[in-house]
Amino acid sequence: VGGRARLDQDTLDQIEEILIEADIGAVRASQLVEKLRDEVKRSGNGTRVNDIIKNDLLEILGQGNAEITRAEPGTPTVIMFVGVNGTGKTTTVAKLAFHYRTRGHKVMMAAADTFRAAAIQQLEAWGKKVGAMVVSHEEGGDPAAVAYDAVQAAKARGVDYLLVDTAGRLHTRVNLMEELKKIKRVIARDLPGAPHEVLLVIDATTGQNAISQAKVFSQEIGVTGIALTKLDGTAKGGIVVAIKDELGIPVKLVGIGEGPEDLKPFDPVMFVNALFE
Amino acid sequence: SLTAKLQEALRRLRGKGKLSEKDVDEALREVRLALLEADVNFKVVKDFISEIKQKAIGQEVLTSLTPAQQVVKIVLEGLTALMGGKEARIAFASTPPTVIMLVGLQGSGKTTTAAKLARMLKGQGRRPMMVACDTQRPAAITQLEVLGQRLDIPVFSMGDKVAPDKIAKAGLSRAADIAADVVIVDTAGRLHIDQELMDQLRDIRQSVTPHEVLLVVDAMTGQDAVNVAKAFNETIGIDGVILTKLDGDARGGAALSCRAVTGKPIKFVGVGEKLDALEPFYPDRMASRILG
Ligand SMILES: Nc1nc2c(ncn2[C@@H]2O[C@H](COP(=O)(O)OP(=O)(O)OP(=O)(O)O)[C@@H](O)[C@H]2O)c(=O)[nH]1
Ligand SMILES: Nc1nc2c(ncn2[C@@H]2O[C@H](COP(=O)(O)OP(=O)(O)OP(=O)(O)O)[C@@H](O)[C@H]2O)c(=O)[nH]1
Ligand SMILES: [Mg+2]
Ligand SMILES: [Mg+2]
Repeated sequence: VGGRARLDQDTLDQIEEILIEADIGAVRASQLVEKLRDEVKRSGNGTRVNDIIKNDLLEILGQGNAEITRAEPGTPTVIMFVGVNGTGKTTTVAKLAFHYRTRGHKVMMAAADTFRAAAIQQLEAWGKKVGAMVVSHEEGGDPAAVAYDAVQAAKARGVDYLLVDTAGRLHTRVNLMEELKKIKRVIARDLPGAPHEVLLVIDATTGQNAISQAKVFSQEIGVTGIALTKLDGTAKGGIVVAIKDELGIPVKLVGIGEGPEDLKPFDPVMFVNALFE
Repeated sequence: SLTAKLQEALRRLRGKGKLSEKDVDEALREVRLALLEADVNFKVVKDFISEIKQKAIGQEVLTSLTPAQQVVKIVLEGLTALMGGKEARIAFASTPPTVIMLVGLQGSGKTTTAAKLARMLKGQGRRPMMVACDTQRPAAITQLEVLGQRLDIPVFSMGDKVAPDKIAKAGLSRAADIAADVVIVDTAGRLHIDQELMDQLRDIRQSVTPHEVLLVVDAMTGQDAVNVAKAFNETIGIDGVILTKLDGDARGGAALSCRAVTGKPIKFVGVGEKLDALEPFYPDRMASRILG
């Protein structure tokens, strides 16, 4: 029995390292392994240890809604994309536009990043690629004004989906978070119920700072879901486990590449299995 | 803060003469946690902790410090030394132009950093030129051209239908024509596991033999930083790292991971979106930021 207990400790240590390496977080990893140790004791030697820990992770990830909320039929569904710099917001907007286009929907994108060099041109290039209209102003303009014009145009043209791209911003920049709140207010004032989704775009390579990002974006403008990008790399994106556990925010979309088709709905089982590969 | 946590853990050590192994183990448990929460890679943490343990055991507790402060002092010194000790600089070529190539994962900040570097070097009296070798991302070339216009720094590009290594080579010969003495090559973001794109990077490197290949890494990168740094260093070789987005609240443990796994120094840090937001890297400041 003593020998078997030693084997379990090695296995538990290995699992803890896998979890830490997946960016689950050191404290959370040790809590999960403690829970696992108790469960293994109680379950005897029937269930495989890996299956138990996977189920524990699925319990955290599984609940919550991975569906994109839709507007009343006949009004545009508005989805706003937010997040820190370089996470993949603009590319994810384009991918989702492509997804809806291939299903025959009328899609519009709003170029509300009026700050970064060539941000508008980047979205316009994507608009041509995926067949979606782009509403934009000049660089340096007021992003809320772009959002306002886009909502007007979306209603006037009977658009099914209006996807709003915003500038990358660090959650620690109070004035930029205020700007984001204003963009959301302008959208909401003009279309009751909108934005129907506010998706926080998180790079899968991000470490513990993603929790801070999710907390602040959520408390400032409310986040309804996460788009986890760059999962085609070697990073596991385990940080979304902490975000779901602490803030209840579910992952809705996953980015797995740079092309228009590289977007999938979040599959918790696939995600958890990948952690242990 | 870590010092506060250690004070608590080592409270009963007041008045004790030396740090015993048990005292050190207890303190290092807190240090390990602090480093992991700061996103230092767990293998790097393991190695660092065992190294520090050796240094700390049997040390006389200095009368001016509490045992907790003593441990923090040893850890900070160890981190600073690991981080590179002193400031690293661009290695300029004896015969111009100096070629600097920026590489890294998607979205890490390469294009913005290329412009920041160019601005800094122009401010030092040099004549930089930027080369747009990202033929993949929509409007990437436009992005670099817009930045170049804002800074009144020339940008060489050949559109997105020409192979990036050919663009780089042509850029180098244009630099000779306009007597530019620094050429900064911006490349497309890519995954270190994308064989084809890593080969492309090697082609670009071979076509212009850069004096500096700098890996641009996002300060909020987690455990994956070691994989990225190791792969880029082994595949094309890097001379240093630029850590971006340090103006946020990420602890930046990726800095330690990159340094530990490649041995290469962090040369600059990006501290904002504006083009003047580039600073030299200070190892001691980074060490205390990581420790928290
Ligand atoms: N490999 C991979 N690359 C991605 C993915 N999503 C986005 N990218 C790349 O990440 C880089 C940044 O993407 P952007 O869409 O410009 O990111 P952003 O958040 O809009 O950036 P800012 O507006 O500057 O904050 C680009 O090179 C994209 O092609 C993904 O799922 N996988
Ligand atoms: N806050 C902050 N933002 C930064 C910093 N450096 C770059 N950025 C922002 O990060 C985002 C991505 O920067 P880019 O220069 O486009 O990144 P990139 O590596 O060239 O991206 P790809 O070419 O797609 O791989 C932009 O929004 C930049 O403004 C920095 O030091 N601080
Ligand atoms: Mg963008
Ligand atoms: Mg770029």
